[in-house]
Amino acid sequence: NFTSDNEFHSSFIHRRLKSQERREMQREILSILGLPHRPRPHLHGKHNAAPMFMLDLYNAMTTDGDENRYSYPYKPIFTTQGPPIASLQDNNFLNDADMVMSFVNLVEHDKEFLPVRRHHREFRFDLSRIPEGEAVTAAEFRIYKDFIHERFDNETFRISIYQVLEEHSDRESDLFLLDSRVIWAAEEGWLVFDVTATSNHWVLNPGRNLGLQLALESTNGESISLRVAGLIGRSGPQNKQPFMVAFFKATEVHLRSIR
Amino acid sequence: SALGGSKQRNANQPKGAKSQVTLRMANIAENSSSDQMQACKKHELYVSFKDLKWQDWIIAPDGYAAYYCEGECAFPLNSYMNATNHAIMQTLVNFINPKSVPKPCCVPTQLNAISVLYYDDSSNVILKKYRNMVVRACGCH
Repeated sequence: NFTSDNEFHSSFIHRRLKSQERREMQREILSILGLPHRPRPHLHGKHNAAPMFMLDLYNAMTTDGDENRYSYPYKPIFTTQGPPIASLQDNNFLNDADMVMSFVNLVEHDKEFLPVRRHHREFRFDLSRIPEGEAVTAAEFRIYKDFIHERFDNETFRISIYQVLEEHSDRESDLFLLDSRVIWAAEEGWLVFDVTATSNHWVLNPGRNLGLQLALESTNGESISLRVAGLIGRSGPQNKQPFMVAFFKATEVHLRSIR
Repeated sequence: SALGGSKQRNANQPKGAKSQVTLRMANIAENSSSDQMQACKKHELYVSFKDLKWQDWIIAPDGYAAYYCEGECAFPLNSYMNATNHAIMQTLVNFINPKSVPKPCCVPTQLNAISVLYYDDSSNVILKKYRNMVVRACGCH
């Protein structure tokens, strides 16, 4: 029944839809969205950092008048070495993207390896559910840094992000340094790291996705816990949770499979 | 004629539409008597994700005005029917041989994209652009 209690006169024949017809209709609408079934997310809090960021992107894409040109709404904090990812700050990757996806952080360990005391935090993201025929054009890892009261304003830390290459039970993992920069104790906001190459590697080789590691050092090279510099982890507020976001471009024309 | 834009659509949306699948089709046909068929034009069709109760996984939008094309592409097509040159020819042949040669079809000639923001099963968030979703103009083809 399309519009039984609708006050608009319709030239359509009014009839009640059978439940099978209703299900078929919903399946057709889902197929328009490229979905085989209706997703059932376990968390759908719209105040988490990732959905809020993605809603900003959605609003930027749909309300900038000309749907084809929109500006990247999320300005990360610029550390002493200038914009963290110059390429990501121009908007082409956003305008060209067919799809943008944010990934929830699946696991987080704050670890400390002895005898050489090395604090680090591990993050994991599942990039295995990306629709076929989509290539990563840009990807970012985002973590929030709070202002920290107990430190001196002019104090600085060195933060480094690594891709985990190989894990070992008896010793530290083999790591590949992606980026390293100096941050000020007084800074507050989103730290953004370019993980485009790593994401492409994970999409092509899902088995090699062993996550990322973040490590922090004081100016004299001493390893310190990320909490000391105000870096928010899973125990922090929902709207400051770390996440990853990737921008995709379709690499082939999607021909709907014959039904 | 379509009833205002989709914005006005939300205000008039009846509360608690009965059927779970609510595909809102509205078309006020000024002269909808069956013998006097209407000319090919755009009619309102609003797909409501809200009425489909999909808002636990679709973050935005609440729905979208898809529109559809309906109407007759009969001889003489005249110039305002947004027809291709060949569609005019098709009507001439149909005019001469209506039994076996069909009239041109009233179809979308311009379509717009929309973006949809939703959760997948793992609670990742996806923002995807879907082309050819909204009819901007209809014509005889």
